[in-house]
Amino acid sequence: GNSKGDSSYLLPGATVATILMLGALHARRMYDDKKIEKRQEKGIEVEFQPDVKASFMSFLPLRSISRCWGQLTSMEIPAWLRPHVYKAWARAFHSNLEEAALPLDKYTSLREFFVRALKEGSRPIDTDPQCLVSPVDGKILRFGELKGAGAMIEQVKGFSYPVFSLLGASSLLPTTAHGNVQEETSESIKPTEKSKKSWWRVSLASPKVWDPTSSCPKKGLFYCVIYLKPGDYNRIHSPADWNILVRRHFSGHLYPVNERATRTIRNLYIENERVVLEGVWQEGFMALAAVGATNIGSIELFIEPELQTNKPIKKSLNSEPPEERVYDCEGVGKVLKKGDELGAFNMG
Amino acid sequence: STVVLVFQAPISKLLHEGDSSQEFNFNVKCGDRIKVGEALGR
Repeated sequence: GNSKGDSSYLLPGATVATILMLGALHARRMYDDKKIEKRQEKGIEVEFQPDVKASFMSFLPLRSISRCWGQLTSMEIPAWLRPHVYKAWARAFHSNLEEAALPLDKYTSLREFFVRALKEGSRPIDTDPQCLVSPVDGKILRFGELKGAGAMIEQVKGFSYPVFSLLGASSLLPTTAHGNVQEETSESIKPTEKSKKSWWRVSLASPKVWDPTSSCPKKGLFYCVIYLKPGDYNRIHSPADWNILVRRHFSGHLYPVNERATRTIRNLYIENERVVLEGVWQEGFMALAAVGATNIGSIELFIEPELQTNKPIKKSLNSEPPEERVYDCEGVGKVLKKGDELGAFNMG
Repeated sequence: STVVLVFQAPISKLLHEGDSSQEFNFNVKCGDRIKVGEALGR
């Protein structure tokens, strides 16, 4: 009876201790994040600082967690309960329910609600022919021009990754041995049968040698990184009138991509599962990389509905080359107008 | 989730008088909220 008495005390004690410890860890993490936020408001750039948690992440079964989350959010919700669930989600993630195209009780599951379309006219497209528009709703994390050797994109101050690793050994952006890209650009190049595989090359070699008397302007390579919160509108639209020639799918991992993750996980955007679309617009090369995350592991392409992402992976990921598909209708690929819907992020 | 856009655009000004400069410029700042269809740059 005695030992039984002891163990009945022991269990609640251990449980309480665990809950207290987890609570303390979470409080500490919230304090750290608040500190970071205050520094960002003062304009102080956060620096890259890998921590134990980030390395611990690589041992977690993130893909299984993501797929379970997808199963859970695909479950049908009773019609009477739907508005309450979606209003709770909207409150938690600051979603704008007024813009949803359908009445809330028409979305049968949270996953269906997540990829909701918006009412007509909710997102007017800037029609200026000289401008590039945002393909998604979100927050601008980084942008700029890719210069010099390696063409590196800054993940966060103190850590960068090569654009080639993000896009893959590109058929449109071939690299030289030194990790640079080579240019043979001329305004007159048109896609022909022979040149379809590698007809655009862009030079980042500097100093730029440019004949000032030539009529065509020199071209550079630019990038822009946009982060979508879970409550944002999650469909992806076309940033310009362009022809998509190649689609590349990297299985990769499914680390979270929130602000903390970009600050602590090395090579986040080139480790994670992603779908890269490559093609050409009026000014030359264009590529769009849609990068998944633990809670949003699926990337759906309306232009290729059969593409499956976030599949259970058997072998080790890094060795796997990306799975590539050339869109080849009559050699001009898939033609999209500025603002056309081309895909969506989804949960699980 | 995250979207990374990589694109070619002009980086130099046309020197002939009367020609407007063709240099691409972003019209956003880091930390800005942006929506589908709003101009990233011209």
